[in-house]
Amino acid sequence: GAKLGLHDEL
Amino acid sequence: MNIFRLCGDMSHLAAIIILLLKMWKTRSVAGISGKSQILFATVFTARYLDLFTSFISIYNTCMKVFFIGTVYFTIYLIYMKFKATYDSNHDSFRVEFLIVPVGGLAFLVNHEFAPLEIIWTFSIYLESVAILPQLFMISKTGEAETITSHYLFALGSYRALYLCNWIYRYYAEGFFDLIAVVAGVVQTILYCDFFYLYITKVMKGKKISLPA
Repeated sequence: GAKLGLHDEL
Repeated sequence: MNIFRLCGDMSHLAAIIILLLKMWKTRSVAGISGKSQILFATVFTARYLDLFTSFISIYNTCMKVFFIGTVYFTIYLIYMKFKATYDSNHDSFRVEFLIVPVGGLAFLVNHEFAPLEIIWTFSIYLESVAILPQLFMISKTGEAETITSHYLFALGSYRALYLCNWIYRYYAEGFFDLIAVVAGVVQTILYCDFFYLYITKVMKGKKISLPA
């Protein structure tokens, strides 16, 4: 699974 | 969002609140490393540059604002308001030995060679070692106030819970971020010695005093 382009974690 | 990440964020929030309470109630920053707080401020500033450009959720935005606001307030307390109680002699870790290698590594190992991504990677790597000046200071003073131990336990638990979050996200969403996971493992390992002391001593009402 690719990493989200957008970092959605703090 | 999942329970592990929520608990992780709450643990991180608790750590920051414990630290602020310790400083405000005792009106002292004794035993607290200003250098670690400066590194944390760098981590949050670098990581949350997208605060105004990408909206994830109200929760995400509020937490980012709170983390950035409190870390700079902490630095204000250490270096200005309660400066007289800041123990700079024991807070002597050479942070340039962290920032330079971490900065170089962020350039070499990242997901995308783009400014924002390299800065984000820098913040991830820096966070994994940002606690070292604080742990170094405790090893030099040979002890930690109980409230400081609670702060460190909550702070160490936050990233350990994030490791659980990443395991969950891998199986539930196929999400996987090797850089964050490796840095998170390093960060958590750095607390292991402290976790041992915390569980064997602080939980029994004793103070942490080194050498153990």
